[in-house]
Amino acid sequence: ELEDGLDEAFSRLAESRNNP
Amino acid sequence: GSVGMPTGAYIPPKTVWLPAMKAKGLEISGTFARRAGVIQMELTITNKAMSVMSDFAIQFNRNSFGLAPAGPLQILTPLGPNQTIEASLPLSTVGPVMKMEPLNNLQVAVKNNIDVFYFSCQYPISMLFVEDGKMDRQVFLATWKDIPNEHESQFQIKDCHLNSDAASNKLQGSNIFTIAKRTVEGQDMLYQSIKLTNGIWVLAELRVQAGNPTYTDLEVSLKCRAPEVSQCVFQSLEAVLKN
Repeated sequence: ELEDGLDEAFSRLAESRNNP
Repeated sequence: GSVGMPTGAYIPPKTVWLPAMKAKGLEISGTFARRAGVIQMELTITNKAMSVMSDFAIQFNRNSFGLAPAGPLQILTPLGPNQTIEASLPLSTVGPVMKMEPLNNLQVAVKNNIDVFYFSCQYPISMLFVEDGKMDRQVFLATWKDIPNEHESQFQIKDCHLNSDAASNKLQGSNIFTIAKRTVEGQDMLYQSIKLTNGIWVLAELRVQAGNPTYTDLEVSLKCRAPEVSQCVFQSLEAVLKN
């Protein structure tokens, strides 16, 4: 569950960096 | 190295550090390497004088990362005129520290039976990237968020014909570790970590056009609590990717 959370967090980071 | 295979740490070509005309015939060229976790100064020493050289010794001035010879310079036989010898000097990082400008500058004194000579050289900061520099993913996310924007530096690498997997493999050979990869709107974003011998962590974001090795520009963002190292780290990262 923690792994899923981290995977999601990296996706959110990448998205936010692409569309600040 | 071929795509997909780890390629080993980048070692710059040797350059002349001390020309013979400035050192009574003693010429020294060299480079730095990290081999299996050991930092080494690799020297080519040539005697261009007309007499034999002996009694070699080496000393470093204090420097940004505490680099110091881990033992004596081992040149066991005298060096005759026109003779060349290769020497490897293992280095430690527990010597005295003083911030240099540029950060990776090293001042060296070399002695032989004739005189003492001085030169400066610059080492690739990548030789200070340690093997256990892969940051825990959760720690990475927290650290990335925690480091303020003023401590982020952005760079561009031009003419780099690598896709993200090839770049990731190449960087791993020099202890630059990929922690996560995401593709957003046709761009691969690699999140990477680096740990220096003095415990400083550098976090990197690399943007590569997804699946297109002919695309030639890479965007690099570096975040670090000691942002003065970012420029040096970028130079090494670029050298690793382009060699």
